[in-house]
This record gives sequence, C-alpha cells and structure tokens, in this order.
Amino acid sequence: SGDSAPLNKAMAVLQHHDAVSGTSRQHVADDYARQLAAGWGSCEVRGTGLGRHGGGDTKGRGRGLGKKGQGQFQVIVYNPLGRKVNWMVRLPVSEGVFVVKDPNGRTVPSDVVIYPSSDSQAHPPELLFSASLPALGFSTYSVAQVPRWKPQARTPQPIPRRSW
Amino acid sequence: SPALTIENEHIRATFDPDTGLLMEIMNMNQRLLLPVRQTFFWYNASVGDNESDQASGAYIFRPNQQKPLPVSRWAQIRLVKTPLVQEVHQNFSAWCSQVVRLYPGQRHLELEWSVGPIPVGDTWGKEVISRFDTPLETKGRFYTDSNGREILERRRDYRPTWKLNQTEPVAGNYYPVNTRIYITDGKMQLTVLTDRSQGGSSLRDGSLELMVHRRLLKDDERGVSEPLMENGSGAWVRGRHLVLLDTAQAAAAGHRLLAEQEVLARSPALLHPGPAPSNSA
Repeated sequence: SGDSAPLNKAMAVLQHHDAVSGTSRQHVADDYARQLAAGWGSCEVRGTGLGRHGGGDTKGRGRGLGKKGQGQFQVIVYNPLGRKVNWMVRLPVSEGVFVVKDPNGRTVPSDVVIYPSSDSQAHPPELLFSASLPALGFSTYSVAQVPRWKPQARTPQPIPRRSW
Repeated sequence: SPALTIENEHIRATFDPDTGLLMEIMNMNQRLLLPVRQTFFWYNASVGDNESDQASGAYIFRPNQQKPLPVSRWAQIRLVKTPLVQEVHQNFSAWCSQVVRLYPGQRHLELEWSVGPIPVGDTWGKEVISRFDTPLETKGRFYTDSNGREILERRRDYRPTWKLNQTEPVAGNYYPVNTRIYITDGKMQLTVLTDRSQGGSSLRDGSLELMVHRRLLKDDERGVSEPLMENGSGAWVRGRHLVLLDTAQAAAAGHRLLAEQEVLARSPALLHPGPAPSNSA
C-alpha cells in the first residue's frame, strides 16, 4: 500500500524560497532532496518486481522492464487534464519485441527504439507506444514481451517468379 | 551533404549538415518558415570587478562580460527515425548534449537538454544558457509569463514604473520564466515552453535565451556563505524546452494548451499483470 502524507509534508516544507530557488547551503539542499525522496518512496506501490535488478529493488523501478520471466506488465496512465490527450509512453526495456494492447484489447502500434550509443546503460532501449487518455481519468495498457523467435533451420523455398 | 530534417504533418526542423545545429523551423499548416539557430553558451561568472565587488552566486546572477562563450561551435549528431518518433541526438561536449524530438501529430519540437557536470577546472564559474537566434525584428521587446497565467511585456533596458539607469546590461535584462518566453515581430511568434522555472531574456532583437544550469566558485555574500557549487547528483541536470512557431494571432491557443499539458503532466504507473481496471473517466 502507498501513503502520500509524507510527500504532502515534504512538499509543504519545500515551499520555502530556499527550496524553490536553490538559495541554500548544500546540506540543506540535500535534506530537501532526502525529504522528497522519502515522501516519493512511501507513495510507490512496492514489490512489483518489474525492475531490472529483481523484485525487491525499487531503485531500478521501471528500468529494463520485460526481464526474462517478467515479460508482462501493465501501464496505467493518469491524465489530470479536463480534456482527452494522446501521450507517447516511453519505457526503458531490455531488448526484445513487445505487443501492446489498449483497454479494449486491441493491439496498438509500438516500437522498441535502440540507441546507437556506446553506453547502453546511459541510453537503454525504450518501448514507445501512444496512449489515448480520457479527460480526468486513466487508461490501462497491457504489455507482453513476445518470446524471441528462434529461426528453425529450414530450406528456403524458391520464390515463384512472377512476370511483372 | 544535404540538410538533415525531421518532420511530421505539422512541423519540420532542419539541421545544418556542417555544424549539426538546428537552423530552421517550418510550420507546415501556416506555411511559416523561420531560420532558428539554437545552441548552448555559457557566461563567465563574475567574482567581483572594479565596478562592483558583487560576485555571481545563489542569489545573484552577474556575468563578468556581456558576451557568452559557445559550449561548442558544432555538435556531433546521430539520427533516430522510427514510425513513432524522430530524434536528432546532438553532442556539444562531454557535459552538454540535447535530443531534438518529434512525434507524429505533435505541433511542437521537444528539445531535451542534458547539462553537467559543468567543468570548473579553469577556475571560472559558468552559467549555461540555451539561446535561439532568429531574424525576427522584435524592437527590444519580449514576453515572459508570471506563474503560468499573465503574460508580461518586457523591454530591454527599460522599466515601466521608473526611469532605469541600466548598470547590468545582461543580468539587468533577465526575468523569471515560470512556463514560457516568446518573441514576435507582430506576424510570426517563436515560443519556448519550459518544464521548470528558469531565468530568461532577449538581449538582441530576434534572440531568446534561457538559463539551464550554473556552477559557481564564489559566494555572493548574501547569507548562504557557500558558492553554488553542486557536487552531488545536482551537478547533472536534464530538462525540456518545447518550441512552437506560429502566427502571432494563433500562437496563444497553441502555447496555452501545451503549457497546461506540461504542468498537469500525465503520470504512468507500472503493475504486475492481473485483472486490468479498464479505462475510466
């Protein structure tokens, strides 16, 4: 279960102009960050086991989703605006192919963008799909990793040539 | 080599193949074309001089010269193009990079900048800006918001309520930008939305700048008694600027709706598979 009271309290403390504009000594700024992080932590629904580093570690929350055996998860996106919006969801995943379904079970176009950067830790592959969100409401998308296709050894069939 | 572009049905961004910098934005719906050169600079932070011993610090922005220095005159770029996103990754230096991003159906350019750790080995404090230079004849005027609501007209070296004797040609023209800053020549308008409060200005006609990060070596004697010298995780900052080009008449509708989306952002949550609560308004 989550509890947002600590975060509310932290946000109240951080109304001070030092927190808003950074005009504080370093250790004060660090304490502001600590209070926010503690408040945020108590909001999280723990133990979803979706992180790259295994079930309990919330630090990796969301990083490297779709690890083996955890190839299924749901994404709930909340829209606080009083009007419908479309939003491109971007989630760090391990490489692979994913199928994304909208709340009505229809498959939506998705992509895994792999960055040509040397350091994949800095730029892990990202799963992209466009979420359509109702006004002041949420939508739930289901994501499943497609098992990697193992090419069966087979003799390629000659392609009948068609006369154009 | 031919210019590099990313575009969708509403907007096209063109990059200079020699420098890798953004050089032009086109609004396809309004057939508006504006040369826009965007890159990063840094002001050398003052430690006090013969005019005043006031140093730049947590409370004070005071560069030691009017002209900022370029982080780099060119960027190493990489292009990522998929059906769902087009991105130009620009690398200006080891501590400054940016991704210019465009999604299908999007009417703005997303500039996701990453700055830090700012090097200070040369014993100079640095105040890093992202600057947009255009040929718009703006006659010394630019516009910034106040807490996302009222838009205020700003005029260079001028105050509406008293006769200003401008002693700080750069800092004296910087204003708080909570959600947006824009410049216009009455016909075209270039608007930049921020994802956090920043300092911003227009120090030359057609030019618009926003301060994205600072790292200073001297305290400004205003009570903190410590320089603004991030050593922890705050040394590295990432944020986004959303860039809109539109006619002066149509611009407000665009930036007001987009700013609402920016400040009332969507929030995703990830869950184990299970009975999916379907979407609910």
